[in-house]
Amino acid sequence: TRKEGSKDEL
Amino acid sequence: MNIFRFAGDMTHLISILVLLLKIYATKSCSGISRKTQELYALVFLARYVDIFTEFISVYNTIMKIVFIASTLAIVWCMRGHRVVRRSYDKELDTFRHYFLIAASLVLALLVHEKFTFQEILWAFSIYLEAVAILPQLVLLQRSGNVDNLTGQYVFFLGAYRGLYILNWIYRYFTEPHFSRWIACVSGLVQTALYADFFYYYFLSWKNNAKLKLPA
Repeated sequence: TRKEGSKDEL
Repeated sequence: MNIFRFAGDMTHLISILVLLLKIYATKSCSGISRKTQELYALVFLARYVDIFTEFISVYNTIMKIVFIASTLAIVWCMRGHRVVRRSYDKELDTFRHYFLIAASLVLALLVHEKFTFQEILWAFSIYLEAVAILPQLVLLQRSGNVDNLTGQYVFFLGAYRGLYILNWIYRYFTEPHFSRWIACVSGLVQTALYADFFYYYFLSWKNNAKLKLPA
């Protein structure tokens, strides 16, 4: 899983 | 990815394509605020600094490149293209947008998720995007009649963030620990700024009349 708080939105 | 966010991204993409069409088809940028385009270029550059360090998905990377490249191309076109730049409403596009940049930067230094360079740039881009449309809305009020493509451009640009709000609500209820409150509050402000534009846009559509914002 991505590191927490990663911004997956544009 | 959910349908609201995908619809939001596509609406955002459509708004940029409509603007490119308007400039390309009419070889004119009358009614378009260059300052709003410059603010949006800053928004994307600040928000997508992680484009090379953090891979989310092919879709995410491609869309970031498209948004950055198209907005920079529009700014370049409005500044450098010898035909297009002549139609720029320089004397109408007078909103002091440097204040918007300064205010967003100060707010990002005060309110952010983590006090790191990347997070502060991200918060800055979120706050700046919320107010980036102001020079454009002021220009529309001053320039009286609004041509169809420009009206559609602003409409889609406003609608995309409204769809993102639905996306945040959906994610809040479907994903544990999901919290994007900075983007959500800022997105609500951003969408609210379009409220009167949406109202007059709806009226012009209902009465099949030319879009006109009261001065």
